[in-house]
Amino acid sequence: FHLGVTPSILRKRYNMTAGDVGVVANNSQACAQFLEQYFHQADLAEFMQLFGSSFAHRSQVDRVVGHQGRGKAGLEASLDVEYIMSTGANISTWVFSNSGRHESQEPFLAWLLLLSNMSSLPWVHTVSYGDDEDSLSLAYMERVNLEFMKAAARGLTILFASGDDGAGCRRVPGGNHTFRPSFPASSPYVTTVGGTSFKNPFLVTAEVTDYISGGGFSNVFPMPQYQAAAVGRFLRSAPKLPPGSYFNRSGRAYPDVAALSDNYWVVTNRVPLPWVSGTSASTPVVGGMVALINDRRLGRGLPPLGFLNPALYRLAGGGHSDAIYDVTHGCHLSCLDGTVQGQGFCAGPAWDPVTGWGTPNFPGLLRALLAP
Amino acid sequence: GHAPEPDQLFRPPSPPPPQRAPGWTHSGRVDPRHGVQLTFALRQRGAQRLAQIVDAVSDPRSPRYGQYLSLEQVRDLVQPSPTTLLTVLKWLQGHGVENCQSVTTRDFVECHMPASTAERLLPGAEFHRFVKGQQSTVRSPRPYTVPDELAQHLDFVSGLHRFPPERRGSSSTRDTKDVGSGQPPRGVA
Repeated sequence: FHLGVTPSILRKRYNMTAGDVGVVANNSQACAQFLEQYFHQADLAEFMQLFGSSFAHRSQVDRVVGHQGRGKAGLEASLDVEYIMSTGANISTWVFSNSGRHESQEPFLAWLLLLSNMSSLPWVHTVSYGDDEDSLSLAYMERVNLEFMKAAARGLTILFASGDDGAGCRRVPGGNHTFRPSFPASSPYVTTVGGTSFKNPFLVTAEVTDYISGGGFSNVFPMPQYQAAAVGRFLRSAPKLPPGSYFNRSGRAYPDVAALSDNYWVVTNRVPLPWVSGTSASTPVVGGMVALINDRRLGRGLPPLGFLNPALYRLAGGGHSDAIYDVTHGCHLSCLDGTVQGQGFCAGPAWDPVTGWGTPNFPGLLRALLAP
Repeated sequence: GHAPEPDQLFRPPSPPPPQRAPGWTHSGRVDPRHGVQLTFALRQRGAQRLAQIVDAVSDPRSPRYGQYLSLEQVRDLVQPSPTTLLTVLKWLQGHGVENCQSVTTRDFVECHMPASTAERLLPGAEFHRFVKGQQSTVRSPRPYTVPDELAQHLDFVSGLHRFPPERRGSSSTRDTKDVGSGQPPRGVA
């Protein structure tokens, strides 16, 4: 029985033991903040005091890159830091704080510039930011996608929240509706994280989809080879699909993976707050686990995981069934119209555009990703 | 001139749900002397080669799996051609823009200049201030252009249209959002 998601609930659900904490010195993880979103070290310390007694952890962010204002802590910044340090426990953590200090700066681009300018960076980065694809220029999206390729070539893992609007919805000229993919979640060179809920919200049970979990098919980026088989299988075998006019079945499909995204506890401005939800909660949870797998790989002299998707799709599609909990129940939101009646895609066996492959079973995922 | 981003929507992000703070409001054109910071995304080389490398170092079946590049190796692969660098820098200097810095990979140039200079540099652009609570941002509600000869050297210019990102994520008030979406409230119950 529990009254919401805390680090111990996550670690229990994803089968992380007290020994699943970072041990190597040259490992690190990071989350990126935009706008005036700041975290307070005191909130993190209090969070760990309240919720971190069952595992070795750090209670301090080691490095802040950028400007940390002195104002109140932001809920989102607190959430990211507290949960990446709960699954990626005892791993050195950085925060990139991109407030867009200059009035004409684009904070997201400022973060990309930092990546292009720092030779030594954490191996794992989590970001909870997105725009509708249709609001951005093609030139911008293609270039940002290329920046993710640069990061991938360097061995960085970049995880994006899939968004909290399900498949999204847009009215196109003529009055019809289509789904509305989100970028950078739809970039083929990032790993996108969707959301789930406990089937029974007060017990550590199996997971079902969180109906807000962002997912769908890009209208800009074609489907990459690494996911073609998995997505093709979904499109062929789903018992019910939205009409083809609502989505681009040959586009990059997301999310890739998911984790719990509902009813988190967060300490912000010294106050523990319940009911915090969204894929920005699930993203640092997965990020911390990837950082922990990197920790084990680095400890064995192996390179870090880098761009995760080719390995993820290979292992999940190749019968490593104990690496992932397949989430097969529930659908996500979309257009409230007579055709789809608010329903986007539905989860099903193997990959689906609501929860990707599903949620991590840490020991299985670790085993699979430690293999050469 | 050439418009690098004719399809970029200029739209202050919609205000969040009613119980939250209001969205961005227009507060007029900035003083011509007001400083702006623009980032020029220079056209890179080696995109195809970069894609091949990413495939090779990220695919567990590849013999190059895990053989990542250093930042300097990435720079050697993607840095813009000398012609691109010269053309863009000459154009900036021609408008008196001198306060610039680049990044290790040499594919971005960040410059500070007065709004009046930026408006001459990027015909069509017009810098206005938008405010939201304590935050203030300067953006151009009109599309910008660059000289035709820069079309093949510049991907886009940052700092004109896109507003600071809205968080895609957490909310501790999903119960209120749910009322509007027709979904059953959660959490509070």
